[in-house]
Amino acid sequence: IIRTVKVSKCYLFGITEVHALVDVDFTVKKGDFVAIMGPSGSGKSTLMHILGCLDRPSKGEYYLNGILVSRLSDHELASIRATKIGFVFQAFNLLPRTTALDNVTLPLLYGRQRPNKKLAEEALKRVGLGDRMYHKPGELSGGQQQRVAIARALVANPAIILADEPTGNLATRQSEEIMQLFQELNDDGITIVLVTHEAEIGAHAKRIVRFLDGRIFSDTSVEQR
Amino acid sequence: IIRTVKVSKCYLFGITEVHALVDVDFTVKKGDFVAIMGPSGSGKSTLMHILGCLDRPSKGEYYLNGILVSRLSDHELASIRATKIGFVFQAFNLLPRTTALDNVTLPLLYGRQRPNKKLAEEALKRVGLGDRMYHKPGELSGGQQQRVAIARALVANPAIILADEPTGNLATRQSEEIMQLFQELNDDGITIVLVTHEAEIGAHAKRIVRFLDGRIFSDTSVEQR
Ligand SMILES: Nc1ncnc2c1ncn2[C@@H]1O[C@H](COP(=O)(O)OP(=O)(O)OP(=O)(O)O)[C@@H](O)[C@H]1O
Ligand SMILES: Nc1ncnc2c1ncn2[C@@H]1O[C@H](COP(=O)(O)OP(=O)(O)OP(=O)(O)O)[C@@H](O)[C@H]1O
Ligand SMILES: [Mg+2]
Ligand SMILES: [Mg+2]
Repeated sequence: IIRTVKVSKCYLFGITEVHALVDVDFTVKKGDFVAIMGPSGSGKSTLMHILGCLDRPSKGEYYLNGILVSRLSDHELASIRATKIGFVFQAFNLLPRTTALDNVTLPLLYGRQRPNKKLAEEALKRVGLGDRMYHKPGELSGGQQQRVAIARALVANPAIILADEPTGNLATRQSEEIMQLFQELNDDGITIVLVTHEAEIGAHAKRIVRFLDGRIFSDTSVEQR
Repeated sequence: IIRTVKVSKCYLFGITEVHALVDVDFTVKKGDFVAIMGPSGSGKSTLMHILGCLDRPSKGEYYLNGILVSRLSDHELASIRATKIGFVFQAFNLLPRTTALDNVTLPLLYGRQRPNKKLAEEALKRVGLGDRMYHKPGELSGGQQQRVAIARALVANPAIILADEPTGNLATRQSEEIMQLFQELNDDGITIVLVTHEAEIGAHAKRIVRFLDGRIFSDTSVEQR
């Protein structure tokens, strides 16, 4: 469902080149559950942005469902992003002047039907924020903002969820609840790729891919879940 | 050095009241190293903002070095914030259009002397970002932004460091390096209060204070470090 072929990302910084990703061959089958780990600055978010059609590689190809993404129009990309991919950003990226409920309703605006607020409500309840629906991001704790970002990624029932450090601000019990949620979605057939720096979180996945200096360092299956 | 007496913080939200903190009696001696832990939404950041003179309690008193903070003028508070307290925000709060070096130099602007860029450079090198000094936040990874925020908190040699989830975006080795750094500073006599949701990080402190629903749930010493 996801396949990158020698994907590289190079930032031109003044006269220096920053090689964020180098020759990355990364494949994810439908229904897989992959955890991406690695030190700060090793290229994890850069890869996630390319997978989420939010950025283009400098070199190499990215095939989503067999289609070469670089061939798609901006309009097609926007539609894929809104309907097929649920993205949880490392920095949440919530609209600051908008309530949690409206933030979560956003992806639904791309669909043909009127956005169904009930779906947004349920998504928020699922992440334990039923009593914070009308709070704006500034009126929410860090972990609550993170959970709103997760609810937003789920609301349109995407086929793929790309989550960049989804439990970075959550204590153990709440992290467990979120991972529980991800496992249920994965059991329902949703493909999940998540970035984490915590081993206990990575252990919930079926596969762990480790990054180092922009390259894939290792790719191993996880024992019994 | 830090003493709160029945500190409470209540947000009026429409017709509901959100009790972020309730009757918190929290004391920190000079040279102490305290880890604050607890579920998302339990009041940790709210307390940190009050301790950092960034917010005022709804009820109760906060004494910093024996002085009742609510009696201080905005000017005195600003001066304390810039010179005595190093604050690492949960959301980093870096100036987006400013390089890492200039972001870290900021606290030095409050001093009488010309801001010494060398100090900012050293602080950045200390957190492993010597090669990212001229990058703006948008050109840095999440963990790198976090480390810039840490460097900024250290640069003015504060007596107290308040760090809200300083390793939330860092993988094990880098988290260890940051905790090493904090321990060295603590050995030098700097008082440290940090919020974390990771037990391994909390274990580096001398004391762990756990929050639940806005109140202190437990306050225990940590065994040998
Ligand atoms: N401006 C506000 N208006 C209403 N409620 C608020 C406001 N700011 C914070 N809150 C609420 O206060 C509570 C405590 O927030 P706080 O940020 O202190 O939690 P926290 O322990 O730091 O959580 P986290 O671990 O998720 O960062 C939360 O339930 C939050 O929704
Ligand atoms: N616009 C940019 N210009 C220059 N360098 C950049 C830019 N964006 C990212 N980088 C660099 O690319 C590298 C990879 O960044 P990336 O965000 O992918 O790391 P990461 O693995 O997600 O890190 P973290 O775990 O800290 O979030 C970093 O060293 C970063 O400094
Ligand atoms: Mg990242
Ligand atoms: Mg917080």
